[in-house]
Amino acid sequence: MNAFRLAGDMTHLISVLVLLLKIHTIKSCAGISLKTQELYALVFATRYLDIFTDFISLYNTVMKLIFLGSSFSIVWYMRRHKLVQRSYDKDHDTFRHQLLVLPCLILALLIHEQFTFKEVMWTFSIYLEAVAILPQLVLLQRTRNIDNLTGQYVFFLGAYRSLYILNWIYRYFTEPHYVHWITWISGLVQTLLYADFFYYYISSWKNNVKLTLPA
Amino acid sequence: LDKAKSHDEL
Repeated sequence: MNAFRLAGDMTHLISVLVLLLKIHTIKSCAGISLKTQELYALVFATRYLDIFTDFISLYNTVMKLIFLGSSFSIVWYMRRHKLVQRSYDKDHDTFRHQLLVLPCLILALLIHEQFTFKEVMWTFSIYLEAVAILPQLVLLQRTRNIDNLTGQYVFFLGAYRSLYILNWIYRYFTEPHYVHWITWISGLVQTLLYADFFYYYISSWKNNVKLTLPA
Repeated sequence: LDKAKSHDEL
């Protein structure tokens, strides 16, 4: 495993831990989109169908379990925990799941490497992950005022995506036959979705002011 | 194409 991939996985892990920590310690999910969290839970559930059939490494299995466990517990907290539930900004989090899930499912049925259940589900998860952040970005735009933890959560997620692109470039040049168009194009789309947010995040950090997004 | 290997990323 190369350094970009490891750093990418670690920033992904940090983003999830930042979010769980926020929810668990201050019992608040203000500014967090439940829609995005449910989409991530679906992404991991459909991608890791191979968790008990294909063993890659202990690292791989443990990380998969962490991502599955954390994404489902975040959804549980936001839906079921009395205090956390109360801080959920339901009125602004109105993005419709179906608008993302259905097109991704259709695309996965049309464009995939192998027509098997596991492979189509895996491809679906790749497409869905690329757009799953959209409800979160829409919510941030609507509320405009972003607390530090929410900003850091999205920042680390974006860092994870950027590092994965470097990892793919590295693997392309160092490993024979390493060509994955589906993953690359989806990953690129996903990273571009963060570009706007990154711009405001970094400029607010540079000017040392609280992060706000334009309407 | 080894599927397990190509799906080794998270």
